[in-house]
Amino acid sequence: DTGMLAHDLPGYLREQGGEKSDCSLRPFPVSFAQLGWDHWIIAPHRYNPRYCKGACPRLLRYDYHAPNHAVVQSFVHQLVDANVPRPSCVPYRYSPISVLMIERDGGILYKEYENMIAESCTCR
Amino acid sequence: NQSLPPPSSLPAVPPLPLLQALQARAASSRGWRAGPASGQPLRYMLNLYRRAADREGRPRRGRSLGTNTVRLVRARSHGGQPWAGRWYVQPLTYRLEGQPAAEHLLRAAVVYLPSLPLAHGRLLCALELVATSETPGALLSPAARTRRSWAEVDVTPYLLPGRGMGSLVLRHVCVRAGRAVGHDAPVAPSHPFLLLYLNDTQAGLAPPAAEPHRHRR
Repeated sequence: DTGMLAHDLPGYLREQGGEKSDCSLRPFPVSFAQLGWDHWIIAPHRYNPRYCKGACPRLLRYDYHAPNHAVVQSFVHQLVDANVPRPSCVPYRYSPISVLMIERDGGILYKEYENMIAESCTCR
Repeated sequence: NQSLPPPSSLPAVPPLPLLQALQARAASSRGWRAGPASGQPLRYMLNLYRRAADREGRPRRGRSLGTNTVRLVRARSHGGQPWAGRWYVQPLTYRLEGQPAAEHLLRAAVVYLPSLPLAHGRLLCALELVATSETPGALLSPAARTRRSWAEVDVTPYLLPGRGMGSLVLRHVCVRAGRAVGHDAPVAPSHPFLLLYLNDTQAGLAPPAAEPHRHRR
């Protein structure tokens, strides 16, 4: 019902103003000791996997890389059945990290692990 | 002749086994200074890591290693007393069983120090491939000198392709060059180590089994 949308556009636009609760990428530096992996990981000393948190806006902006399905789901949630949840705020792009670790037999292993740092978020 | 004086010239000599035991203890009490810190493999890998990744662990552009996995395999030494006069001959075995199937070997190199400064003179070293039923013995010449006077010898041809690579047996041969003064404590050079450059075809974190057994929090 585009009439309703047009009527409520200010509300939508206000929400687009980037409320704090909007889906966004947030830092979370963590030590491998906190993960219980410090016995076997020597480097890096710092690791910030980051994470995505926040509500997906009702009108999904293009820069959320949201698939069409998410746009539809968002409308379903608002216009058809609120039991269908809004799309979720999840990582979109990742980057690898390299890890240096001790192996059980005393060997030392350098390894690159894919998808270890979230670089951007999306709504899905 | 640096070897020990023959037992006959010693004063009333206790029975030979006791003499050997005493000599062995004397040698150890003279403090066999291990070669440079035994953490050499760790220092080597930390330098390799710093070249490949930044402080956050992000791989640097252009990935200088050319692969996503490098495993350092330490040597297991066997055989008896490696020193004989100026000569040091140490057989070494690198066990390669149990490599994860997802890790494909791209290149293998043995890293060692071809020349080691001593209090008087130097220790000059080389590596020999020990003959097996599949491969004849060979003197291995360093393919490249890496940083900090390490030498890298390419041993890829000697490692069986694919799974089930058995083990690599080498001999670490050194000779003390220069004037031997008195009873210099012989410096045992640290063992060369094997680097396997592997392509890990799985991106996932090592399965928990790979993690040393730990009580989960």
